[in-house]
Amino acid sequence: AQECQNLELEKQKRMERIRQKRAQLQELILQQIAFKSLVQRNQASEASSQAPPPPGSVIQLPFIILNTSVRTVIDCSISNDKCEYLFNFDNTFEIHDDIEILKRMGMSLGLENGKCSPENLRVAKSLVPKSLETYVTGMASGSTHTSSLSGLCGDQDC
Amino acid sequence: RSRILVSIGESFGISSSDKFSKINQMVSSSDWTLKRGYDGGSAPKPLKRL
Amino acid sequence: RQQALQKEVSELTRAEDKLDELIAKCNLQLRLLTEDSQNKKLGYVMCQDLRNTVDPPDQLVMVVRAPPETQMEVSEPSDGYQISLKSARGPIEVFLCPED
Repeated sequence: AQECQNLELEKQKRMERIRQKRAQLQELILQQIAFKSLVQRNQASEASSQAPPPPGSVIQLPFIILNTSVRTVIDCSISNDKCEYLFNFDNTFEIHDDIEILKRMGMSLGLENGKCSPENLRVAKSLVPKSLETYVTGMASGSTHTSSLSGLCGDQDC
Repeated sequence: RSRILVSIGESFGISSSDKFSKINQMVSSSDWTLKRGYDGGSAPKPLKRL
Repeated sequence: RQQALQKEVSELTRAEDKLDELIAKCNLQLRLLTEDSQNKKLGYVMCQDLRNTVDPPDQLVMVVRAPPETQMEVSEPSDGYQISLKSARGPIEVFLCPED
């Protein structure tokens, strides 16, 4: 009985760690797909316009953005060497990193919320190595949220 | 005083998204009327652009 | 029951090892991808892309491009909010994304 109790505990701990690692792997897959989609989009638009975009109109990765109402008062102090900034806001704001922005731009093809069209699924699978294709299929249909063993580790031979 | 520290500038893929969600939660959950000393009619001061 | 549990735990161990292997592979792939010089050049968004992702679109959008290991601290003094940025590896770029 004691042995069973220990094994039951071990089983719960492992399942929780697998859940966390699956989420981590999904995020990595999303980032890989989002980055490749962005590069492909920019490559196609530069090819069609026969020229790179004007330097002032592009924002190179990595970046973060901070958005707030136009009515917000922002007091800003900057050190001479531009290595230190201090901002005081009198209103709410939001901070997002580039990964979040790419997802909002649709670069992760709807995989982040399980709403991926068949065409987007085909594109997404072409952007990842073969060993991850079953994962991408599971993410597209949101089916990797099961607690079954195969659902947990995302591929059938588990 | 709540305070959140996060390291930024890392290459793409080293995600701090969960830290930013905590910051956004902290900021949006505060009661701004108290903060601004809001007395009803006072419009915010003229905006200072960077 | 003990044998059944033992079998389940060993299957979970295998599944976890497989995930560790895939995560390590993905991290390496992503790093190689983002460090490739051509991809570095093509890894950009347009100002309009940023505008399209904020709601309402007429918000003020501030872009921060910082060197690695820049420390950002968000604190809540008595009135309003304070954000401090400190870089030990070069200047920080901060600019507003134009409205149009």
